[in-house]
Amino acid sequence: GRERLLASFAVVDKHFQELFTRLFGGGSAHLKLIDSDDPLEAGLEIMASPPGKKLTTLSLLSGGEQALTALSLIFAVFLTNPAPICVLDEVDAPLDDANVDRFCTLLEEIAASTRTRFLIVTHHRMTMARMHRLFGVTMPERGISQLVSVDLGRAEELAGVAQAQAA
Amino acid sequence: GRERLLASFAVVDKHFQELFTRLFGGGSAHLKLIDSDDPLEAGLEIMASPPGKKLTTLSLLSGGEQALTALSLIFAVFLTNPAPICVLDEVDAPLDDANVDRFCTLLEEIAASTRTRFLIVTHHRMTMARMHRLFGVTMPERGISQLVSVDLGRAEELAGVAQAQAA
Amino acid sequence: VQFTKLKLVGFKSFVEPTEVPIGDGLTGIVGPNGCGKSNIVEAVRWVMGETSPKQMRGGGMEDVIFAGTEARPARNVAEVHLLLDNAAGTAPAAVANEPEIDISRRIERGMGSLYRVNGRETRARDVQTLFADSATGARSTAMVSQGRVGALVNAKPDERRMILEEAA
Amino acid sequence: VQFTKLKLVGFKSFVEPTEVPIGDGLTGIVGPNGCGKSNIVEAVRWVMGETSPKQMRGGGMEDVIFAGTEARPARNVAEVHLLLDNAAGTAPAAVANEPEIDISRRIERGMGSLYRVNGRETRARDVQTLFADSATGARSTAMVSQGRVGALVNAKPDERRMILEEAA
Ligand SMILES: Nc1ncnc2c1ncn2[C@@H]1O[C@H](COP(=O)(O)OP(=O)(O)OP(=O)(O)O)[C@@H](O)[C@H]1O
Ligand SMILES: Nc1ncnc2c1ncn2[C@@H]1O[C@H](COP(=O)(O)OP(=O)(O)OP(=O)(O)O)[C@@H](O)[C@H]1O
Ligand SMILES: [Mg+2]
Ligand SMILES: [Mg+2]
Repeated sequence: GRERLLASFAVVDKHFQELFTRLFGGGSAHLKLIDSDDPLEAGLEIMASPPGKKLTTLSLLSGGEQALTALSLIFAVFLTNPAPICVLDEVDAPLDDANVDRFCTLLEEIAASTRTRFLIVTHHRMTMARMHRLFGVTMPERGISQLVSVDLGRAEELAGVAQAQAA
Repeated sequence: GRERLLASFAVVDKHFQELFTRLFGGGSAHLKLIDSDDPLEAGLEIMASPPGKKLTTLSLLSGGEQALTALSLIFAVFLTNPAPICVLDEVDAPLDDANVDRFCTLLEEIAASTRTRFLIVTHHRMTMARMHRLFGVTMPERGISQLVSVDLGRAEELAGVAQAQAA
Repeated sequence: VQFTKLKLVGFKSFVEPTEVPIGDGLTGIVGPNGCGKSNIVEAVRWVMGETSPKQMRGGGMEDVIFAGTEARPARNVAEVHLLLDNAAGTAPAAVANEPEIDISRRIERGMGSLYRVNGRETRARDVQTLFADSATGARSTAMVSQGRVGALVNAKPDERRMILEEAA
Repeated sequence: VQFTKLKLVGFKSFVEPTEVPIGDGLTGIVGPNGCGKSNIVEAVRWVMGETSPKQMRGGGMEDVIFAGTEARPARNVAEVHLLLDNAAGTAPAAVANEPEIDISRRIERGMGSLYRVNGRETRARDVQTLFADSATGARSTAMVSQGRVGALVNAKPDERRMILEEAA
């Protein structure tokens, strides 16, 4: 019950602090149990300040900053109790190139240090280039999906022009 | 009252059908008044089928297809009663390159045929390249925003690496 | 009417006076994550008379006032101006004869918002009507905030009916 | 346990039997808008025991069955298999001694869903428990659907507490 939750809070928080600073290239963040002294009833608050900025309410963070903060928390939970599979569907969409780069570096490190397997849906060329293997999904027949194994060159094409062929 | 709304429905629907087919490079869509015979009480339903696909419930459309459908409707309302300003904040984020291309072509045509001025926030290089002028927002001092006029080369840099400098 | 310029000071991360020219056709705004692009979009909606702090991603409306950084103290005032060119005389009645229209909103901590049109103090409702009569406004379909492009598609049918009223 | 393969047939736009190998490290899935990438993500959640049609972006659970195109008729059955390698014998008790585990879910129009583990009919709850005991599942924090990355940040504090239970 309570001890387990408190122990898990401490580990997730430690990972979260570390991952936030790595993904943002600076700044600091931490978790807080609020609203009740009993961890089983309490809420989990996220306190985050990107590099050089004051601690701010989460809703004031930008789209990209919120995505990075969320990813820090997802991976913190993940490192605490590693799942066998992680599926991310276009989580890099709001990120600029520098943040995509840091995100991919973190993915590579987590993949190397755990046995976890990742399925990552992306439109970003930079993310594609960092994958260990790539599958393309196409619709040679309209409305019918097909999966093909592809190399990076073909993947970039698929993400971009295949639709134009259908036009 | 009712006549005005019905007239506006007819014009918006006509534009919506045309724009949907242009943005998707095919397919068809239309609007429908549902739930009541009185247009002042009725709901507006969107019926959409991307090229080659059956008419489907909107929620089954993909992220990119939903964005394109929404943009068709936004521009349909817009062409019916042109606003002096249109502000779009990363609406191209879920789109692949072929759809970004069609979206930009449509923007150029609307900008040429109306007096409307557009402010378009984007991370997509293709969209940046189609703008008539570009402004970069940076934070030379952390947490303090500054606006600078930029050319395409500089814009691509800003969207990508500026954050890395802050690290 | 033609929108020509947005001026902000003390608004969110734009603590220094900043001018955003609004020219013909397509103006692109680019930059890394968290640099202030969406804050510009919100400044436009705010000066048009936005009343909900949630639309400004804040808890209270004072969250739009520069809150300070590690190196700078917070401010107490935020001010945004939107400049319109009315050479064609197509502006709504209240300002029909004025060649240039300067609509501004200023908020001071603990004091609320103050709107002005060409220097004359104006009620929020009158500013909102001024924009509505020009087929625009803080809640116009043509003002699409980040992450909200799908909102029309995800809305319920009766919520969508409002866009027909806007088009009428 | 290691996940090794996903097999789908008749599931949304994957009407033809399709195999998605799940290898070590990072597997990227790319393709144009509307081609079926998110449908693959949903197939994984579905076979893990997802019970809400809304999580499958549908009105009813039968919306996961191939609905036909202009050129092909609709199907009546959808089936997804998830293959796990248990050579290390770390799987939960129910299947601890089996070197390979094949978990499947099949839905037929008008008949509901049927789960099997290595061919043996199994209750939905037992399949969900099997995945929960392996630190995963349809609602795991590590399964992030499109557009939902910000959900954790936007959730209320008491909703977020659940992730601590997952980590425990
Ligand atoms: N009142 C305020 N005072 C100072 N800074 C603020 C204030 N409100 C918001 N900010 C800062 O503005 C930043 C967010 O800016 P904004 O949302 O415009 O970024 P963006 O350029 O749109 O980024 P993205 O590409 O990630 O969407 C946050 O880091 C936040 O801390
Ligand atoms: N039951 C079904 N039968 C047939 N097709 C379906 C069914 N359910 C969904 N689809 C189709 O699947 C398509 C959506 O696929 P999906 O959401 O996986 O695309 P995506 O590759 O993720 O695209 P994006 O890059 O835009 O996110 C829709 O066009 C929809 O019509
Ligand atoms: Mg933004
Ligand atoms: Mg998708």
